[in-house]
Amino acid sequence: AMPQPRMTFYFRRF
Amino acid sequence: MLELRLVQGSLLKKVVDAIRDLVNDASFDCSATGFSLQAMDSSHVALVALLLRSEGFDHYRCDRNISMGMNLNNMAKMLRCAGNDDIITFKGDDGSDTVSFMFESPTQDKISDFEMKLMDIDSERLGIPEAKYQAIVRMPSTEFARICKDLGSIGDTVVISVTKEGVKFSTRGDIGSANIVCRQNTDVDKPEQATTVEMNDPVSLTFALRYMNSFTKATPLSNQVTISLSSELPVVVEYKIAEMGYVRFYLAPKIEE
Repeated sequence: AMPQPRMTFYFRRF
Repeated sequence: MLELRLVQGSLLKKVVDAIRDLVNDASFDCSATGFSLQAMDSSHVALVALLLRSEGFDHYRCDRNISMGMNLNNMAKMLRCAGNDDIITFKGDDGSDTVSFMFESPTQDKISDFEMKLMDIDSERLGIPEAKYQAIVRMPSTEFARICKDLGSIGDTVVISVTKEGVKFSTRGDIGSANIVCRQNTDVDKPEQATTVEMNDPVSLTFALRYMNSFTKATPLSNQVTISLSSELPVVVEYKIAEMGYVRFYLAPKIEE
């Protein structure tokens, strides 16, 4: 299966 | 003190139904700008952002910024008790552990009051910068929902490819494979039936259909859906809410190992 990065890989925490 | 009145109360039902498949509990934020929410699904690979601008409400009072943790299924249970033509008023108080919904029938002959318990939620807030996308596809939301549903019965993932020819949705599974191509089409009777493809660079990305199908729960909110794609970013699937704002879903693409 292809891995799937989490949202925090793209967007930084506030 | 917080008081929001929405004559078109069914809109609030549609908003909750649009996101509760993806998110169980969420923190709603209320400010002078409007009523908003940002939440991730439990595996943190998808994110939903909602905005209902204050100007879109028939009455909007929010004395100070307030965050309210709500269980979306409980919210849906309450809102299901409202008639489709009912006017909905939502009230909250600083420091209170409940909020209230009031439903008024259009003829004012039935008025219902519901109180819902709030929840403590540890929500993680992410900053979403403005971005330039390689391709932006606009198409009828029902068409997009149909494609995701159809492909979901064949495979687990969809490859969305945008070229100057149009947008291609492909999947592959145990029983076979499928390709659906939608070409740009602006020669339609109504603008909401149009498909437009704005391409700066060709792009091809793979996404989990389970999430895409969950996003299509927002279809009743808008005739058109906007899909913004870039290889460096999560896809944005946006449903505009007329005169009020939007529901945007973000999904990280699957990556090659």
